[in-house]
Amino acid sequence: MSQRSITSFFTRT
Amino acid sequence: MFEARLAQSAILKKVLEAVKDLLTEATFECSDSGIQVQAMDNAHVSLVSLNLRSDGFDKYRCDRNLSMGMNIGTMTKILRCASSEDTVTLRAWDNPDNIIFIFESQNKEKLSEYEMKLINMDQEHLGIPETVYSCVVKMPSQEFARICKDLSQFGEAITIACSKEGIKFTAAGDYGNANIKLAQTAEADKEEEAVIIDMQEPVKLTFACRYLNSFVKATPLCAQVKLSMSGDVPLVCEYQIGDIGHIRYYLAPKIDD
Repeated sequence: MSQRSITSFFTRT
Repeated sequence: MFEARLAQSAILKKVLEAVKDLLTEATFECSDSGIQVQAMDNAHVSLVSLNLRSDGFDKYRCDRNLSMGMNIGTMTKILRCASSEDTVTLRAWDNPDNIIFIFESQNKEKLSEYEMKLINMDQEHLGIPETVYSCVVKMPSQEFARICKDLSQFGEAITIACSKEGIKFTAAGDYGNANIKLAQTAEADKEEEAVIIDMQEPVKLTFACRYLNSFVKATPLCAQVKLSMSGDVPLVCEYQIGDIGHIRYYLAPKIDD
């Protein structure tokens, strides 16, 4: 299994 | 000028212990409404969001908004120098290079001051969307910590499956596998011992043990932990911090390759 970065779920502000 | 005082340093000591495994440095955003921290671990797998409201402090003054970059390791060392019953005051001037931690003993006979250099940080702020979660579970925080610790012996990840009946934690590895089921509490004598499940639809998600075991370092902050889950979005693991605020940990689920 692999792990996505948390940043891919949230928008940069 | 910025000045924030807590009658007992215990809360701040516990907050630092709850973030020090995940964060090496973080920006403390101070405003009239309180102190906020949002920071990711080095691997950018999890996010810590800390909120301490100004009205929860015994004294709070923030003349202008401040962003203070702090080394979490140093801050943890400083907070460990305070007794839990000591009063703690954080103080900084406008455009500060340093922050001062002042600890005063209950009998006022010992006064300690620690000055810490602030660091310049490139900060990346993430907007966290409002999410309606498929399952929200409230359970005793000590029980959650115990489950994470016990299951970590069997594998690197824990699968959490939540349905109306209960919540099931599973770990599988080379030496065997383990699962722990918790039923929703029928009648809890004490609120903090209850397991309460608010489910819209069942979810099953897998998370890295390493991060869950870091999150449970917040256990001393609150008797209950709230786990919010939906398919393919980060888990939110939330602990209330007395009447002053909360700490939320966000963790991306593991996905099949």
